[in-house]
Amino acid sequence: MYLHSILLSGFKTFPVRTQIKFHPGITSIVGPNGSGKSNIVDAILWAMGEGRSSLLRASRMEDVIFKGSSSRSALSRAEVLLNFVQGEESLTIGRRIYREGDSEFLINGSSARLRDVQDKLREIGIESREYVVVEQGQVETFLNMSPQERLVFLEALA
Amino acid sequence: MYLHSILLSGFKTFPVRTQIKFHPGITSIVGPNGSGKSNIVDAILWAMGEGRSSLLRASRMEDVIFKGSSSRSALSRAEVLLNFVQGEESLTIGRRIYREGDSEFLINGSSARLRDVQDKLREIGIESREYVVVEQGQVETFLNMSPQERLVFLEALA
Amino acid sequence: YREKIERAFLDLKDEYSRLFSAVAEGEALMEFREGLHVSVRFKGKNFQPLSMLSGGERALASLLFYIALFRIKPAPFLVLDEVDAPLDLPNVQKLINLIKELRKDTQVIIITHNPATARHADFIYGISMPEDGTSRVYSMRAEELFNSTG
Amino acid sequence: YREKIERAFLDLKDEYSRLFSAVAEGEALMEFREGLHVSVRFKGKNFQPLSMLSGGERALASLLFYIALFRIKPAPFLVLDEVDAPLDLPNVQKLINLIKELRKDTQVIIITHNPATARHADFIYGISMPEDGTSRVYSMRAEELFNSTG
Ligand SMILES: Nc1ncnc2c1ncn2[C@@H]1O[C@H](COP(=O)(O)OP(=O)(O)OP(=O)(O)O)[C@@H](O)[C@H]1O
Ligand SMILES: Nc1ncnc2c1ncn2[C@@H]1O[C@H](COP(=O)(O)OP(=O)(O)OP(=O)(O)O)[C@@H](O)[C@H]1O
Ligand SMILES: [Mg+2]
Ligand SMILES: [Mg+2]
Repeated sequence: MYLHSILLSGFKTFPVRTQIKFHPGITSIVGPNGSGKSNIVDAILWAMGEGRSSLLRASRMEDVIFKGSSSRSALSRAEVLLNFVQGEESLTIGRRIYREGDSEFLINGSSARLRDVQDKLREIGIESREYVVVEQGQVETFLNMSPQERLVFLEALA
Repeated sequence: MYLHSILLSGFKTFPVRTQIKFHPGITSIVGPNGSGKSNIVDAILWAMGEGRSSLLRASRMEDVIFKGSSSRSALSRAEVLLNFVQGEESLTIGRRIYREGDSEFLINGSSARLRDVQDKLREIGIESREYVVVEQGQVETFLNMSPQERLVFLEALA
Repeated sequence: YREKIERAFLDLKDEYSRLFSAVAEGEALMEFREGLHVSVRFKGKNFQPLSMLSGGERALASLLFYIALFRIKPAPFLVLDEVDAPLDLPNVQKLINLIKELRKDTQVIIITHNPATARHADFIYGISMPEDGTSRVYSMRAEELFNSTG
Repeated sequence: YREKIERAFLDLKDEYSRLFSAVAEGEALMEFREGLHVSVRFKGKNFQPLSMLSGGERALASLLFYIALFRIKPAPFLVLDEVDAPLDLPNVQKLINLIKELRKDTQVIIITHNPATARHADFIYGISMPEDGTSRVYSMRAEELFNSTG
């Protein structure tokens, strides 16, 4: 399965429903400082179940909802959908959060729990978020980890 | 006074006595990864009295002495001299360290204490090391500091 | 289980070692005792504590680790956000070549400010932010990339 | 003494604010209560906690702070090690222009992998490391820089 598209709606600097299609191979994302590139990475991590708001550069999870700009007012909910495809098969993992704090996961449109999402991701070959995402400024993470912490990579391989 | 030259001898990747001349204006230093650019920055910080080996990417202060390479054996001492010039005036701040751990400061060739060096530097307009050096990977330091820690900059201005 | 972990360790140790000597022309050692220990040395240099390596050397050592993992067990995708920032041009090129080898099994998404990196991609997306704090996404071709970064 | 600190604060607050709106087309606020508090917003955006800014925005906000300090009280030199790594090309250009303004009072030494930054220098030193773990320094001219980085 490959990541076919992501849909961001109300997430950080994506107040307008935005779909980004991906293809197999190498995709490069470029643009000015502060334009939203790392926000896309945050969206992917968040939809995959990231629970630590600090890893998404947020103090509280609700901070990922678009907070308004000079010409738009804040929104009250955020949603991200990740669509994986393989031939005829399609899998959509989604997450929503409301400003009051309620948050839910979705698998193919149906409500799900975090552990269901993690199981589904493992099924398609994504053992852990650390395995598939290297965040900005985090390239040295592997070296900075303690020898014990690095075992998570051996577990992902085993 | 401006930094006229630095002399590195036995310091990190400078086993051979090396003098680098500087001029007023803008100097750019370029080169491959691991070639020694940041080591020059460490030398400047060290000669100015940096006491925290971790800020010089060393575990113990003796680690700044050239430890050998595939074709050279380790050395037993390191020395760095910073030469400041203004018209006819010249000021040389130096520091030496021996593998047994002894370390000494020099001002114009004579033995001095750390506080003499700091006083001399303040005389020529260098209030603190933080004020004049932004180390690799440390550009966000100011933002990451607590509001209390940032007061050192106001003190430097006052 | 214990056996699987030891097996994974041996595969990783070999792959990382092989990559390191091929790409960094140095040597990488891994040890498994109460955790995963790593020691590297670059061409012409001796083994040193990891903290003494340069910013670019640390980035390369870390990236080669990810590449080694993906060669043993590819995941569907790999997202890399500005990992090429500390690398010199020859090392950026080495990274690109390794990413190209991964691409048959893994979809790589790389965010970069470096046109040298971006132009090797199969697809390029530009993100812009006109005045209103709202991100806009549009696809670009390699020629457009060079015109916009002048 | 207390008065000197408050005076320094007011100078810094004004200078930083002026720089930020001129260079980042945004707004910067500083407060002095039990410490130095800073709040910034970039063009078209609202004020946000500093942690939510992008890597390049944080680098720029931090660098503008240094520039503001040096405009009020220049030190003999300023050493910048790869501070341009997270910046996009327009922001690199803004940084270079600010550095050029500082140069009459301050000697700036900037380490960089970006030829766009290096070519604006009055002097360029190249550091190389032939096989033996030993650094060699040689002066370069801007034309040579472009040939070597191809
Ligand atoms: N909830 C939110 N509402 C509105 N804006 C937000 C929100 N969260 C983050 N932002 C804005 O997103 C911007 C950061 O975007 P991002 O980190 O994606 O930039 P980037 O393209 O990666 O830039 P760089 O090249 O500097 O890394 C910041 O200006 C921040 O203020
Ligand atoms: N005491 C020492 N003896 C020998 N080599 C040393 C010593 N201390 C550091 N080194 C070596 O110096 C190198 C790092 O140099 P430095 O950090 O100056 O590189 P750099 O030119 O800044 O590279 P980058 O562009 O990646 O930041 C490392 O390879 C390290 O092993
Ligand atoms: Mg970013
Ligand atoms: Mg360096």
